[in-house]
Amino acid sequence: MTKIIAIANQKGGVGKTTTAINLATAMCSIGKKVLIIDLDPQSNATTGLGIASDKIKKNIYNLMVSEKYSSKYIYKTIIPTLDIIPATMDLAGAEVELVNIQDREKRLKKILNQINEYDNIMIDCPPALGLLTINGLVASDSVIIPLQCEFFALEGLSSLMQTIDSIKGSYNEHLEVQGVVLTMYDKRNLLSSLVEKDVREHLGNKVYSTIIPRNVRISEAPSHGKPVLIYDVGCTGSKAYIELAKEVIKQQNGE
Amino acid sequence: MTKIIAIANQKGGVGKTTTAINLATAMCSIGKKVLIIDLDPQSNATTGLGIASDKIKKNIYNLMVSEKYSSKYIYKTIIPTLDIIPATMDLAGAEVELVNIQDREKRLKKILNQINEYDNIMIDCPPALGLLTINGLVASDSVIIPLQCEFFALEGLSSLMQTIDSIKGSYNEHLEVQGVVLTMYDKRNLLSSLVEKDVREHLGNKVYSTIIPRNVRISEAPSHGKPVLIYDVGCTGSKAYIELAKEVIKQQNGE
Ligand SMILES: Nc1ncnc2c1ncn2[C@@H]1O[C@H](COP(=O)(O)OP(=O)(O)OP(=O)(O)O)[C@@H](O)[C@H]1O
Ligand SMILES: Nc1ncnc2c1ncn2[C@@H]1O[C@H](COP(=O)(O)OP(=O)(O)OP(=O)(O)O)[C@@H](O)[C@H]1O
Ligand SMILES: [Mg+2]
Ligand SMILES: [Mg+2]
Repeated sequence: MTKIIAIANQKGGVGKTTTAINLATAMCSIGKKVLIIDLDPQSNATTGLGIASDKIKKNIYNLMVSEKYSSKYIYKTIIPTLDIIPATMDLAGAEVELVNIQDREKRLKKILNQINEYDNIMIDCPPALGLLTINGLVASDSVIIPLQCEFFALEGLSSLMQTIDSIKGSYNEHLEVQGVVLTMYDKRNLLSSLVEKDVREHLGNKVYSTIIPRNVRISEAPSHGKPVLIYDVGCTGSKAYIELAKEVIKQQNGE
Repeated sequence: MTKIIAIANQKGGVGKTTTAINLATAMCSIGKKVLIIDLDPQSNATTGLGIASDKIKKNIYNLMVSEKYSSKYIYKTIIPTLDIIPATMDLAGAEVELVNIQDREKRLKKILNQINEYDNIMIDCPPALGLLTINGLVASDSVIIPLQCEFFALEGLSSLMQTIDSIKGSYNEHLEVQGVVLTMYDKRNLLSSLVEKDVREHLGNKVYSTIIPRNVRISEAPSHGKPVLIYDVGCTGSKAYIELAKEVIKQQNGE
């Protein structure tokens, strides 16, 4: 039974793409077979995994419009058990084009129901609560929320939780928050520990004990088209994502 | 003659809101009268200037829908010559609601044409190239692009430039890129200087010589509802924004 996880947060630059790429890679290193869906017109997950946009003939936009899934949409990555359905700039038009289409919130769900060769499907959402992110949440079993340890990021958490609740109430009653992961944590910065304390008080064990530190190797890796686990497996960033993967898999097994 | 500037970049978390708030404040400290338009449903510019969302009766969403401007939409901030038209979560619905409305790209332009008591109007755009950002670009004389010194941020620059060109070609022939400002620059991080070198090579004098350093005081200031220039005027972040304001004003005077 494929478990579908949305990586979502409407606040920009909090580590959604970085978490999708590196958590997926870490789960593959522990034996899972994972498919990433790049649902962001910026296509950062696609280029962060080394797939050049000029090589892409079939992408998630064509699929959302045609709804006819075929394995031609699946692209291999440098990790044997990690595949991706890539995005291109075409996707930018989807927000407007989907508005007047029947079942506009369920297009992605209908597609992902046809794919079952993976342990997990991970959806990298864009920084907005528009129709693309809504499609991602409607198609998912659960949501992992990357939360940057900064004031503006913390502010946006409650409206994200409200959106998740309203999707649960209307289109996807099974949708759960699988967990919140603190990202870009800087030990030298008081703000990081204040945000951590605040979030653990309000959300308790919904917050993963693993924290992703701010680590320059993480931000260098995408320019080499590689996950940080391949670029520098010994760095603190890689170790943190491996720990996070262990926590996520333990959760999934315990369910 | 009010000059309208959009602060735009579809990449998330690159410093759009931080630049809108602090550049505007710095320009006020040099004698300008500035109005900020918060065009992001996250309303970070509104809370970053200390305006609580429960105090807001009239916001930019009501204005985009009704198009009847009145000074009731203008909210004062702690800086005497800096005002704001705030945003609330209502704005999240605008992307979908605007799609089937006449002149959907020009709603904001029609509103801002009715306001002329300011030297500058600065529009804080959301992290997307959807109808809200398009309204911001159509309404503006020029665009300032905050660019985080990271790989993913650099990648997105070309599609932003393409979008600006297509707006210039269809709805707003005067639209110019006023400048690109490098943000969150970290001297210890090789990536920052690589991005700087790359951008200056490609864009030449479109890139401001002032660089905004990564500075923890900048990220602490919004939790106090203040611009960094008020929170800690002597820090490197404040000094950088004052330098940037001088460059921007020199540009405007030279035009
Ligand atoms: N733990 C980390 N340490 C250092 N840099 C990081 C870390 N996590 C992410 N980054 C960098 O921060 C930037 C933002 O991260 P990322 O692009 O993954 O966020 P996002 O939420 O996907 O952004 P968007 O909202 O634009 O989709 C990127 O340049 C990334 O390389
Ligand atoms: N120069 C800087 N030094 C340190 N922190 C910064 C700097 N500029 C911005 N920040 C912090 O980085 C985060 C992202 O900045 P900001 O929210 O302004 O970006 P944005 O582009 O407006 O994001 P969004 O795409 O979500 O609208 C914020 O928490 C902000 O406080
Ligand atoms: Mg992303
Ligand atoms: Mg912002």
